[in-house]
Amino acid sequence: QEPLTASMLASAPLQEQKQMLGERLYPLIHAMHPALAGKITGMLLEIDNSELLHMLESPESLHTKVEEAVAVLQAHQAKDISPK
Amino acid sequence: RKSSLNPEAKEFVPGVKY
Repeated sequence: QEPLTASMLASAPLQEQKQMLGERLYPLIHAMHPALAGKITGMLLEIDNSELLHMLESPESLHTKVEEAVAVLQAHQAKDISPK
Repeated sequence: RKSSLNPEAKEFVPGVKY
């Protein structure tokens, strides 16, 4: 797969753009967190596209954001489990 | 630092229309 560029993305309809970004992000996130990959990718897709493109180019920034998403998910799930 | 990520976000499934 050739790297996704801003111009490639810009030429796609908005809905397709998120799909394209998700298809590229998912395998990278899956390598880090297989069990949560779908959820984390969904959370990241809410970030604006320019930042997502940057993350595709910078493994470090992607890694930071994925860890943040895992922390948010764990805190969220902890809230669900905690006795009310 | 409060994260802006949404834990309720829709799950992404590769190959499925997002």
